[in-house]
Amino acid sequence: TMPAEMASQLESSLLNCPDSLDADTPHLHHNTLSLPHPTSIFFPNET
Amino acid sequence: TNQERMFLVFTEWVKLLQRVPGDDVKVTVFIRQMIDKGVLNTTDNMIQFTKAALELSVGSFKESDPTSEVFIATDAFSKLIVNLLVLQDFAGMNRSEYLRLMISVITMVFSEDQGRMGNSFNERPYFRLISSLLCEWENISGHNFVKIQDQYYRSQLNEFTPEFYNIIASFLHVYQPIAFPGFSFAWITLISHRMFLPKMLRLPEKAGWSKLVLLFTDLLKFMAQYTKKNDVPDAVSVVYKGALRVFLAVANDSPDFLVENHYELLNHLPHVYMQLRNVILSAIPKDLAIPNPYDPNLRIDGVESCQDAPNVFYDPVQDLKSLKKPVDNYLRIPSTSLLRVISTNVFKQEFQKDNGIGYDTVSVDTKLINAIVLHVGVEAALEKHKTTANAIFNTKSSYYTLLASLLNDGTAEVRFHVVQAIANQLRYPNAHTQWFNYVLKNFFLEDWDADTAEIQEIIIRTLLERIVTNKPHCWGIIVTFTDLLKSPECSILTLPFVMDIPEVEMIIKNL
Amino acid sequence: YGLKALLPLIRREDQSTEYDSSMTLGIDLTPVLHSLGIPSNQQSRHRVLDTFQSPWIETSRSEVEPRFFVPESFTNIPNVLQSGPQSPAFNSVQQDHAKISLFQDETLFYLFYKHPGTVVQELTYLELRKRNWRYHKTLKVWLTKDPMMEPVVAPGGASERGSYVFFDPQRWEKCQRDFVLFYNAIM
Repeated sequence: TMPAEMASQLESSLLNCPDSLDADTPHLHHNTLSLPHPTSIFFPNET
Repeated sequence: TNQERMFLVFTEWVKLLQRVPGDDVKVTVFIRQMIDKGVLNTTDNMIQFTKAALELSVGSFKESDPTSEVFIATDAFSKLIVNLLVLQDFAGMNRSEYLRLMISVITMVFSEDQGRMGNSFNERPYFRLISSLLCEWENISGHNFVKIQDQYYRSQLNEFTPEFYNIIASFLHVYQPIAFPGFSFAWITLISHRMFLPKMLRLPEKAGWSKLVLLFTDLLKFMAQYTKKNDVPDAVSVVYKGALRVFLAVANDSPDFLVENHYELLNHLPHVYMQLRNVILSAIPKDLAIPNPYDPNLRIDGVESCQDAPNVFYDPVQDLKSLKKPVDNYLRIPSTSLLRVISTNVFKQEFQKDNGIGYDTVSVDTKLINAIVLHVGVEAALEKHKTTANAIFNTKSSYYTLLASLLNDGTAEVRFHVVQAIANQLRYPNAHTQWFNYVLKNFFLEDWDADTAEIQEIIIRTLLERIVTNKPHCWGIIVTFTDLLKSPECSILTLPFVMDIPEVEMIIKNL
Repeated sequence: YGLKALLPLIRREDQSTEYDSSMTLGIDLTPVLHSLGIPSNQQSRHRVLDTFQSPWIETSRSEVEPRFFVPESFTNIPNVLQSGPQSPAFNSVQQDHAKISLFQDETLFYLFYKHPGTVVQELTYLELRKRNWRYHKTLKVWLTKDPMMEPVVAPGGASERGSYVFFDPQRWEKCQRDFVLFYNAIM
């Protein structure tokens, strides 16, 4: 049987599980293609 | 203090990377200045700097607004490690030792953090560190380090690359779930990382395979330890789902890895994971066309690929221990005394708990039995290649009689595990599948006196359990079971132990 | 070790009590393989581990950057879009109009979806409109009239039914669809 402490650490690991964003390639220096600009609220606001 | 100066240098590095692209000349200049000014000129300084950089990275992650960029320092640290590996002239310490030292320090800090924080430990910055390290290495090493102008350094780095991945793999082995359960999900994500797993699978000369098998067995051992039959903790169930997807991806991309390492993988796979077992055993070498196993006119002896024996990456002879000599001697010159030695030495010292379908303990050394069975199969295929098929497709050959005597002299438990080990070799059409198909069919039809029914039932059970699962099903299992169903010498449906169980009778009738 | 041991797996009513059937008998792997991008026919096999997002579907919510290599000759190309030694930037709606009109439709769609809340998103919006594409506010996709068919305007004049070419940003391709278009839904 899994010891209680191990089980709760495993649960905690599950809660913090890295996702695909965490695994993505780092880009420290962001070359901005253009300046921020207020655009229509109907445009998608997530890349 | 020295530590404060280390913090300062690292902070400057982080800021620099946000202002210029990673391949800007100023980055190289910074590294050169670090080296020239002796920031890392001693082992002690290296240790202190690594600790400082990691503590800053993890600290900055913990303190950052979760919706912002939380990994800036961590990513910068990864980039620093790769730059140090690539830009330095390694005279005193070699690259491997250098990398091992840094990762050892990281491991210590990781372990301390985990110990201190307990359930509040957050695996993400450590995950990110290794993930980014892999990405950065990939970035610099593309096309055999073509970004490095100097030919000498380029070839040095190319030589180092398998070592790089194997060092990462060694440390992942240290971080395995049984040791650090609070890192389990990050760990599984790392061993299947797109910049790690395919690289390890495809290193020249299979240089990454040993460590990969080690990591997969770490995963399987963890699952085996904590999978109870009817009460699987939710988190373990999630682990299983992830493992299944990873194995399916490996079966797609590199089936040869599963084909050649099935023996070691199955040694640690819990018996209750019947579908996963089938996934591993159903792997077929790329570009091999196999005939339809349900074709009523199929004859296994006519299948061309049965001429070829599958590669076995890890030689099971290493696991025979004290039985190596008796087994090899018997295969050359059969004798009943050798058989007795073998049959009496397949047991464990003590009972062990196990999660089987229908059993809770195991007193037989299943790893040893698996080794004996596979070793005999390997030797039989070699014999066929050296001499003729008649040498092994022969119930009087020592290859056959060795396995037959294990059945004859064994308890039901021994018989069961021997038959299971044989069934594990009934895979895609190859020389092992063909020979073990012959062996199992003959075992089924042979006269074992009072034990005939028991042995037949064990064989039917073993084959059936691999067919009633959801797909995939192994080609060799389907073909063998079909052969038994079609056999004019014995009608399975008339066997008492089949007729006794209507559900089983129904399934067999349908098949 | 015999057949009776299989009964808890086979008998429906026993199934959930003794073993976790999702691991023993397993599950239909078709949706799992689909989630991995593994095609059901062996013909069009391709590697999936190189773009593997995560072992779990739940944590695979975004694409991950795969291995790629940029040859030296692709970098630091001077005077792209007449921008001199610097890389081109799109910082002014008035000044950068001309650069935007040089791009193909697909490039405009890429820029539109890739850079929310920026000058370039605004510029691409204006240019796509010039090319008779219209942006659907709720579907958040671009569409244009199929030149082969004339739409039928509904009585009341609030909508029309016709054939349109949509640009699907998920599949990254144009596709033709019959559709009822409400005029207040597009911009």
